[in-house]
Amino acid sequence: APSITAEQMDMGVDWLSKFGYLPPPDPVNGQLQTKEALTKAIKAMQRFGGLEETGVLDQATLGLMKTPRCSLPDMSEPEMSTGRRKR
Amino acid sequence: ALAPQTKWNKRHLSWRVRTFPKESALLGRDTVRALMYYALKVWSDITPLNFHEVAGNEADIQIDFTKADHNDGYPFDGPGGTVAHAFFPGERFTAGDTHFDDDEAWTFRSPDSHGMDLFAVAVHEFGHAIGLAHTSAIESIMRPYYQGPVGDPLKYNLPYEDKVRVWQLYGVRDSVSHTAQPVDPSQTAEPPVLLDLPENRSTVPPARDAPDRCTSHFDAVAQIRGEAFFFKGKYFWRLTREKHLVSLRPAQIHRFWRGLPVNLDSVDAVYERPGDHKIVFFKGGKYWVFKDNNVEEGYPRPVSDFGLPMEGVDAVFVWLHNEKTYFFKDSRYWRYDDHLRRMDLGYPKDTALWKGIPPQLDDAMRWSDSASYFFKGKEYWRVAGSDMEVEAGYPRPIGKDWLVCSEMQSDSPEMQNNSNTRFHGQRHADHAENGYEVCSCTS
Repeated sequence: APSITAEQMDMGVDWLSKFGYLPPPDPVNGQLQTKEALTKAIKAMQRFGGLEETGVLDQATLGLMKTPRCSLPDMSEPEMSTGRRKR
Repeated sequence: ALAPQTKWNKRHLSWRVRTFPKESALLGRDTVRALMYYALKVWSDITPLNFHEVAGNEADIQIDFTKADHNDGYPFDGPGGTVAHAFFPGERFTAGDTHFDDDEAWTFRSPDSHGMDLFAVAVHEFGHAIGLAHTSAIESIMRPYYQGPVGDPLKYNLPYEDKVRVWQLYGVRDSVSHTAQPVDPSQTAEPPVLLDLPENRSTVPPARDAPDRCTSHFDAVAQIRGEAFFFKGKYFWRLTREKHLVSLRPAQIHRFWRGLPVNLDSVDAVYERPGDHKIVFFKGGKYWVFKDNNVEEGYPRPVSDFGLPMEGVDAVFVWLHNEKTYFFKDSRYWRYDDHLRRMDLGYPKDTALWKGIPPQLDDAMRWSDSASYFFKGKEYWRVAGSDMEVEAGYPRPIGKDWLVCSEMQSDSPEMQNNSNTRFHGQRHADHAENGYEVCSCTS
């Protein structure tokens, strides 16, 4: 699969944060998302969206991210914070 | 379902479209309001929730068409992307509020390629407004992604997955909210569902003069709070929202509708007024207004208040298509605006404009299938949606279709003892789909 551009990666990370799959980046130290957290978040989004869980931002995943949708997140806060606690 | 499920404690929820789509050439205000009405009805049809439209800023569910950052933490992003959101029930001031992105091309009855189907998105968002979160179930209307138009709002059937999830929140709509505890008026401005019949219901058969529902012509027929009432002489029969006859025996008008003159031996017409849901009874040149089942002070008053002639009316109903009130007398009809409390100009007109409807009606009513029904003698006629012409196949027999009458006289003795089996024979098909079994009590 063609490798994705930095811009697509940024869009993907923003999208995953916006809809509750990734905790918002820490505003103080601007902590970047770890690769493991990103893979986990992508898989959760793919599972919720009925896609194959590849763990990477493939075309199907980027396509679904462009689909018109409801603004509300798919994951609730507690869902994400357990992720953080686990880490 | 991912988010903790919050839900409304009250059952009567008000709504209002506060701002409309600005540029939308396709959707007029009335269409937007009608689509909101039907999208809410999808949920109230299957739960004990009741939605009613109000004016003013007190609505539980404030609906806005807005764009970009509108200060609620969920900025829109222009055409596409995020298209709408709603706030879950709860204590917050915004609970239930629903926002649609005014940068979208909102459509109604348009093919998928042209814009965003407003009805489909509204059903989804009102799912949030009553407490449902997103789900990954492919068929569900609560999937986060827009999945295109869902067809005719009048025929839309909620996916079973969504029915089960909302039943887990609120229970099944008991088709007879008969035993509903009277809602404490201080809890909600909304008129409660009509109370049950007087507690000391007589167990003895009604007096000798009780009419037979299977051979009667009816004086008046009305949909009141979603249920159907058939009036004859001093009696009436009541049907639930699902057209189930509450009792084979008629109830006595005076024992339920409190405040009518004792010597009133029948009524001419009855209807539930849009807006405040009060109920209006007509007899000759007089009318009475009821709040729930108690007549209000200062009645009866003359029908000239409506601009009607003093000879009174044969029939009255509210046409869902335009929320106007139609009065019929002999072969004339009038159109009245109950919101403005004013008779529309250019009336009366000839009832022939309602193609196929006979003159001298007994009464008329709208029903929860959004059609209008006209009654005369032992027959009735159906006019669909916004048509003004009777559907093919009408008239049909009132007794058979509405009042559990078979070809035979349903109250004759031999029928009496097995009437229960017939009632049981009416048992609902259980909704066993996808392994779920749901039963609902009907009384």
